[in-house]
Amino acid sequence: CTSLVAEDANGNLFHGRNLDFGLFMGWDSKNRSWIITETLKPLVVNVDFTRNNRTVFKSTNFAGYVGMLTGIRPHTFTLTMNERFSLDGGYIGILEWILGKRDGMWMSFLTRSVLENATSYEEAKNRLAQTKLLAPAYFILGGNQTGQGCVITRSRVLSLDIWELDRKQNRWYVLETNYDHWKDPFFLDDRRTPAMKCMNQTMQANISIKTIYDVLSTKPVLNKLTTYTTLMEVSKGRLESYIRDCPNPCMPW
Amino acid sequence: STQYVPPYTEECRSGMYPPRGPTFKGAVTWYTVDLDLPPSKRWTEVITDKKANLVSMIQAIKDLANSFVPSGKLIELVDRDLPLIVNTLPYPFNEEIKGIAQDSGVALGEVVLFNIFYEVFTV
Repeated sequence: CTSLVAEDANGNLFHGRNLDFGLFMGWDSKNRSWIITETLKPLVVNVDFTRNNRTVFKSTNFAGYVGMLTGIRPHTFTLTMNERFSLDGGYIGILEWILGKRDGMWMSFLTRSVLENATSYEEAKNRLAQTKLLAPAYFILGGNQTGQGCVITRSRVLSLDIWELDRKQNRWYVLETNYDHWKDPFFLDDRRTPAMKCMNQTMQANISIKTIYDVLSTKPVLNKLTTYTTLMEVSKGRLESYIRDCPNPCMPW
Repeated sequence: STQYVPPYTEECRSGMYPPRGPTFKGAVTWYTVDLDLPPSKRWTEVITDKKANLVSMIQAIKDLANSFVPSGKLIELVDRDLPLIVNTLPYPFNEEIKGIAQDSGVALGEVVLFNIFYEVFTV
């Protein structure tokens, strides 16, 4: 996955993401595609969650999956999550759960609960940073005011790092794939460098929904695992998603 | 050019929006989930439309599981034991998952597995 939050020169915040999933879960050599990735694409839906006939939040989901991986609380915050690999992983959390130790939260139920109940960027950030999880994760959060954008790196128990937009350091975007931002990505899976190259080439003056879509359409940021691309603009309460394909030659991940 | 050797890094694309061409496989349909409804009824419209796709995705995961454990024991374990976990999941997610199993006809354990896949997949 690749998620990014960017602020344009006028202080507007944009949030984009590619949802990549299905690695090592069956390769269709005839069609040169991942079997699970291809069966997930028809399940992609956009959902408007309402209460009293008013929108509470909107999301891009896989039908049948009640947790949240991508969502917007219109005019308030935007949220995506990317997978984080760690030896202290989800299987330990599941074992603890089965043995009755149930003080942690399932990752996608936390994101759903935050989108449904948090009423500000700060509240969302605190809950995502402090709630104990069953599995490690990256939460990428955008707010509705200048400077409100961050990547929260989570272990199961701790918040290891919160990496924020910082105008003074000319950090006008934060971008997360599936590796801790303070370490180099795995050399066989470096989608961060090409994505950052394209963001830097775009420059802050030109950042928009359109140019973020260009970045998320550039290989290997776009790859054979990419199921959908979602673009969000918090000030307009706008979420739009597109199912993707990656024509050959294209990286398997 | 770098595009023809792994990782097939392209020159930064431009003018890709509005989405079209070979990298665009389709738009995404909008649905409304009414949070005032009982949890087990919230996803009925979505699942009614997407039932066939959900069944084939679950089948793909089962085929994969059976390729690892040909005896089918892994699927048996999912169908027998995961329903036990559903009532330990927080409300309303447990009820929504039961409603999805009901609406789709997919075994409850398999819908549970789909919904906790993130934690399972880290294995």
